[in-house]
Amino acid sequence: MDCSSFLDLNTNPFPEKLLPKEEVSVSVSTQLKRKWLEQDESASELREELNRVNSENKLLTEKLATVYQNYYALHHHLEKLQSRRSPEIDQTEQPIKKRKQDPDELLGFPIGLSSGITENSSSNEDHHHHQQQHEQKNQLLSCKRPVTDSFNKAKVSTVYVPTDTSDTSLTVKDGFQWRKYGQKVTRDNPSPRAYFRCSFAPSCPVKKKVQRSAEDPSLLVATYEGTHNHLGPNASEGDVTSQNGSNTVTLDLVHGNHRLGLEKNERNSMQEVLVQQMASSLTKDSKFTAALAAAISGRLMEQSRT
Amino acid sequence: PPTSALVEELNRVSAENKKLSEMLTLMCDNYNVLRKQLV
Repeated sequence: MDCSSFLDLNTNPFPEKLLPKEEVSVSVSTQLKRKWLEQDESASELREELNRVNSENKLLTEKLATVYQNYYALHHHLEKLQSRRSPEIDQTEQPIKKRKQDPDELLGFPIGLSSGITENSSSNEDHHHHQQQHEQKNQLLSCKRPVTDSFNKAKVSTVYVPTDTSDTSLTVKDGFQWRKYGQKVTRDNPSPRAYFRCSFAPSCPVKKKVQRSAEDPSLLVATYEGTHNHLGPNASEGDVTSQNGSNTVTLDLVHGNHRLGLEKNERNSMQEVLVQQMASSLTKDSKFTAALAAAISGRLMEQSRT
Repeated sequence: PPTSALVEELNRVSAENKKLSEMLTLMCDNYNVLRKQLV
């Protein structure tokens, strides 16, 4: 017989009180689990956010690096242009007196320019042919003397402008102001040829020759030499002399394509000016350069750590 | 890593992000100013 039952010897006298204890312990553990889960969730959310911001950061850094590369390229280009411009000015200031047999040289035009233009009046094909020869000759010369000659040959352009046959003023409106400094009659053309200098001369070396076409008197042939080193009084009307620095440009406007040619020239010059101004603006902004350099160097440091 | 460290890192990266965005905005502003001048 079990004595304990008689004596009520219960080794566990409060069995029912233990049950709530167990419940409490269970509820505590779930609370902890919940807390852990919450923490885990918030941590994962944080990690997710961090990843997102990091990827965004990476994208921005890449964009800035691209901008920096472009900036550097522009800066380099600008330096090149500046270094090119200075010898051009030097050369235009030097008087050309060695070959006085060329009448244009007496008026200050460089060698080779006048021959291409006086023969210009024979016919358009001839003119084109002579222009090509002129270019080839200049290319050959530029191989020997790359800096000055290649720069000079890049400055000649011819534009055909329709005009009234009764108009004898020999005026070509191109958005720049000009000063007429001479006029003469050539053997191959009954119409006189007028010579103009840019109104910003002598700081601007650009010159212009205007003559009525011998074949078609309703056209004015304007030959530009040099590149403007300034914007015209009305830049949007277009700088016909083209600041693009390309090789000799001949615009055949006789067959109605003159508008396209002018627009192309205008666009090129606009792009050139945009590039120059952008580069100069960026170089002037020291804050931007410093911030960019700091960002890029920071990025490089990070990459080197990882 | 503990949550506080994550928060700290997130703040740092966000601040860097903001700086980068500001620099890009500045660049765009400069570009637009030039463009307006030319047009």
